[in-house]
Amino acid sequence: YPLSGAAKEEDSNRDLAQQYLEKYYNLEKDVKQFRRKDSNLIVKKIQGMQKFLGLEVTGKLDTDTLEVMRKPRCGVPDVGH
Amino acid sequence: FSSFPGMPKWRKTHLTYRIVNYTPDLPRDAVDSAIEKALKVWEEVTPLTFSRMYEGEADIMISFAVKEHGDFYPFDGPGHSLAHAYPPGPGLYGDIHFDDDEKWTEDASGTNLFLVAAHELGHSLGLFHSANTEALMYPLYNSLTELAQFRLSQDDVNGIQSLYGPPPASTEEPLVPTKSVPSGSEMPAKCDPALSFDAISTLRGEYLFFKDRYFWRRSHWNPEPEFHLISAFWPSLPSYLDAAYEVNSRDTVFIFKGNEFWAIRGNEVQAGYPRGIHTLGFPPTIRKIDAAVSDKEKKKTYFFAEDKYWRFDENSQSMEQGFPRLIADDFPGVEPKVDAVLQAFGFFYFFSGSSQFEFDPNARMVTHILKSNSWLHC
Repeated sequence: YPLSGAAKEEDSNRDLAQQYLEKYYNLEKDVKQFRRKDSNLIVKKIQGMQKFLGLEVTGKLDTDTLEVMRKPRCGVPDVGH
Repeated sequence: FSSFPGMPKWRKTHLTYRIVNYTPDLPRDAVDSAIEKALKVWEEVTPLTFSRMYEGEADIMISFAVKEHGDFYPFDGPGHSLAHAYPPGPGLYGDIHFDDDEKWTEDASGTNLFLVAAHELGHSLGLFHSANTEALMYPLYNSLTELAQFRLSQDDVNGIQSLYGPPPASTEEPLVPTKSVPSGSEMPAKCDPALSFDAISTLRGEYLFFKDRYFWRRSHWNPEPEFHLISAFWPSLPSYLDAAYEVNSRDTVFIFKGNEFWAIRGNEVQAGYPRGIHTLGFPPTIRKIDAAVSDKEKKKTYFFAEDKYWRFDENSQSMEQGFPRLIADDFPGVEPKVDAVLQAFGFFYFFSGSSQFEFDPNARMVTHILKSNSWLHC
């Protein structure tokens, strides 16, 4: 069914976050785990990123966190590959 | 701060870099100087030194690219990932890639090339990202960074010095500096109006201008001189030279420091050197010479020390009788002490401090007085 605006936005935020955590925080590329919002691993990865970048550690894709994910940055990961 | 897993770092302190291609966003010399300025940021706090290569494989290969560009990290169009770099090591390692879908600028109106280059160089030297929001190695680009007086944060300095230690000069400086100690790691600026040279020589049609640990290399076809460390070409040669000259007929450049001299052919130091300068026929009272030049037509080499000069016959390989003579008697208008001498276009160019005296040997007079660095396209 066509997604509502809010649902669409939520989807794109999730995609943004998934790509960001895969690229910079060593998140394994596994689509399913991101769908399960309560996935413990995702929450931990989000918390790790928030801590490293000096954000409030909420484990959620809050506005500040999404805003930082959209900022220009270096392409080298933050967590060792 | 943090270093890459396994703490990769360069096992040498002199590194080479090469700018492989350029962005259309900026003039080439703006890219050159942004990279040079970024290198200097790290040179000033470590024993590391850098020299530029124009071909072949340098330790740090710097290039601009878009989207997929041959490594496993494709760029992503404008914004987001601006550039990336690889930790120290062979081949791709140490290299820096800039995303040319960004708008690269000299100021903060777009993505400032110097700032990103300084950050990426941190990676090329072995630094990973820092969680310190004030640090250059913080992963997010900060467009508000003060560019004119840019300084590394203490976190950056601690990080890089944990890999390479402090610059050599800082270990000798007194705890409380009593006067500005030339750290020996400052790079001379080619257009500094006060610039003087230690020695100057031709080399197979090019001109070499030696200063401290460095030299500028000027060729006929490229007015813009290259800048290198002496040790990058001749690792066994000393720096802070006294004199240098080329004997064309022997395709050899002779380099003098103190009471010794070396012979180099291309970038090979010849076996059997250094030798003592007294083997050339100088009296024991002479402890060093100030300058030298070899007249390729007359096959005579002139050595200058304080207010006197000697003449050496290249055919008989001996110092001529009747010398030393006073410089003022035979080169009127040339003021001792002479730092360096160059023969070109039928003239002798005497360099003394920041001045250069063009001397016409036929008219036996100084025809022009110029700035010493007029040969460096200033």
